[in-house]
Amino acid sequence: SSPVPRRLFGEIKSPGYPKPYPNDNISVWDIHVPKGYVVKLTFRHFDLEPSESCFYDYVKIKADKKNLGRYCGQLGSTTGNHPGRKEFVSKGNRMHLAFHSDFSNEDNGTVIPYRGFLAYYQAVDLDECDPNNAAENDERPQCQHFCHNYMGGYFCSCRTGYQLQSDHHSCKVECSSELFTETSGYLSSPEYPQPYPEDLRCNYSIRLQRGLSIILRFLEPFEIDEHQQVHCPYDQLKIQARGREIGEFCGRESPGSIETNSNEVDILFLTDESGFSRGWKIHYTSEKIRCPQPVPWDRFTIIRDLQPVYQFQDYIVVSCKTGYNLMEGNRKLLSFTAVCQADGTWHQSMPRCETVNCGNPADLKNGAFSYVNKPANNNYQSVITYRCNEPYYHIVTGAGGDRFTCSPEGTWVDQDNQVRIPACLPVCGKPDNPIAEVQR
Amino acid sequence: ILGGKSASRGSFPWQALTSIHGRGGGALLGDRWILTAAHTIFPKGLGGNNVSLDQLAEKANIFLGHTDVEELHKLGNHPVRKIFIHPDYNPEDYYNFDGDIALLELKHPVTLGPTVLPICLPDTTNTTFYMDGHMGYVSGFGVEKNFISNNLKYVGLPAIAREKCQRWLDSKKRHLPIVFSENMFCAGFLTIKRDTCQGDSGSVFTVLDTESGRWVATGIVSWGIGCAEGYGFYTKVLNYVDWIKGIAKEDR
Repeated sequence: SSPVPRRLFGEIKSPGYPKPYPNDNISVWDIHVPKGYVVKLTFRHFDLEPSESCFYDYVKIKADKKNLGRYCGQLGSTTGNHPGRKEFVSKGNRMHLAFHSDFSNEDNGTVIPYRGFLAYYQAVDLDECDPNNAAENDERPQCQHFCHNYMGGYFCSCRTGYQLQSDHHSCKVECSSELFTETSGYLSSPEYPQPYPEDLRCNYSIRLQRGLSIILRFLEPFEIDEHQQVHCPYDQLKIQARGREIGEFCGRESPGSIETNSNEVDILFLTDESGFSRGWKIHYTSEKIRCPQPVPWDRFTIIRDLQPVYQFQDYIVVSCKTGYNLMEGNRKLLSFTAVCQADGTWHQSMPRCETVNCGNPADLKNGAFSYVNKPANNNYQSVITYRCNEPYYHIVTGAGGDRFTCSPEGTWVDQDNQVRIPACLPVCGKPDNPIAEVQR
Repeated sequence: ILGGKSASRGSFPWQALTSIHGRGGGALLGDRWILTAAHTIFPKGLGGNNVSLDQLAEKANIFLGHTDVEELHKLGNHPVRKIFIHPDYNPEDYYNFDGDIALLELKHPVTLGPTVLPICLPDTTNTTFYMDGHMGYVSGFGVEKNFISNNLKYVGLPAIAREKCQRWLDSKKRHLPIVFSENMFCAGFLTIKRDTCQGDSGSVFTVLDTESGRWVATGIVSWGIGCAEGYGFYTKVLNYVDWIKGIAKEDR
């Protein structure tokens, strides 16, 4: 008898394989793989003396106290019982092989050199969670809620609101500090939709990253003990968001969907010592918290790519129509961006757009300017023209002429977009009252 | 001015009254330059006093904007920033008024109006203004019949052909080494008593350029032999236009 080392695979050969096996031989093997595995064995080569019911030479396989068969013969021989490619799988983690050869391998006086067998075995994970694998007398208790198989073993877990007990299989209500951090998920009263247990003090905390808003959607059925006159005297489902009470619910009318506008929600479920209501179930989801739709102060404000909804980390770029300045108070801004913050507010308030004012045009020495537009003002697109004190000066302008417009940049520019104002140059040789002799 | 008339206001709005070494005249160019004769700043025969141009600039008084001397003084002086004397002018050479031209830069540009207006410079391609008989007008606050004038007078004088000037000069100068250079011209009459005189120096001889309709300074009262005893001699501005523009270099 040779115990097989506890490995996860190996070979088993008849004595002397691949030479013919000896007569009068009994060999046994005990295959023992680690717990959580089963043994799977196949014959790579099988060549034994055939006989009716394998009376002379044979291999006998046993596992789980059951006989898996008695094999002998040659591939294709009419007598005997050749195993072919059959896979032998144990239910437990042991398998037993027994080889037996009688005193001869003669046939009509001729010795036949039967070579015996070569078998290969391997440990295969036992999926303890597969109900079909639960052995009849399996001492292992079943997982009460969830079973999780892994190579070589398994573990149990419980539904939300339950805690795995020390036996690692059974679950007991434990919902005093359920924490949910996934961006969506389900939570429900224990045993839902079966009636919930009595005397519960369940506290479900949903904690998501800042900037997310949790939406609670109640599924049907929704049933919490209630009283016709008094509001929720027996059992209460309280929902709080960042300490702010959102509501206390009971009865059979579902609260439907609740936008909490918060990334932190606490759900307290308190029950008294009796009741047969089926409880509640929530599918929570989250979305980036929304900010209020930005509203411009005036009709000169442009919000780039206005969106129907703005959420956390979204931003808006605000500018003004040409000729208007972005103003925050009295401060002129070169640009404006507001970001939707994690608390659902914009990180800075909407600016205004005030018309560009170019200020008083530069005075022209020995000349003057006059407003073309009425009423005269220095706002964007106002137009002035420069004149010199004729006839004593004459105007010298750039290519852009003597008309200046208040530009979007807040400067007075001529038609050539130049800021340089004209000049008044003296007119020479033109007396107002030149000598003119009359008498001749 | 002898044999002239009183100028109306606004007829010679370029006329300046200068007071540097006594009374002189000048003409406004642009809005901050006074054209005048160099000898009103450095008179001939003044000899060794080494007054600097800056000191002279400090001392110079320039009046503009009226025909009456009293009124001019009331209007106030236009201080001078800098004086530019033509390099060819030689105050030591008593009988040589070559290069008798100067520019005074005013500290502050003046505001032009009907009584203060600049005179134009001649177009360097146009020499008709110096042809024999071409009429011009000279205004000035100079002496009239031995009396200094209290108001601006003017007189019309014809330019005279160079050879006539030279012939007359030869007959008058009696061995005086008087120089009649290319940079001068003469104007006036031999017998009619119309002329410029002391105190008119620096004033400009102007002609009406009929093409442009503008009055142009073709000469500067420079020198003569007596007053109204023949021709007067004027600095030929045409020959100095580049020098003037080089200094005044219109700052537009």
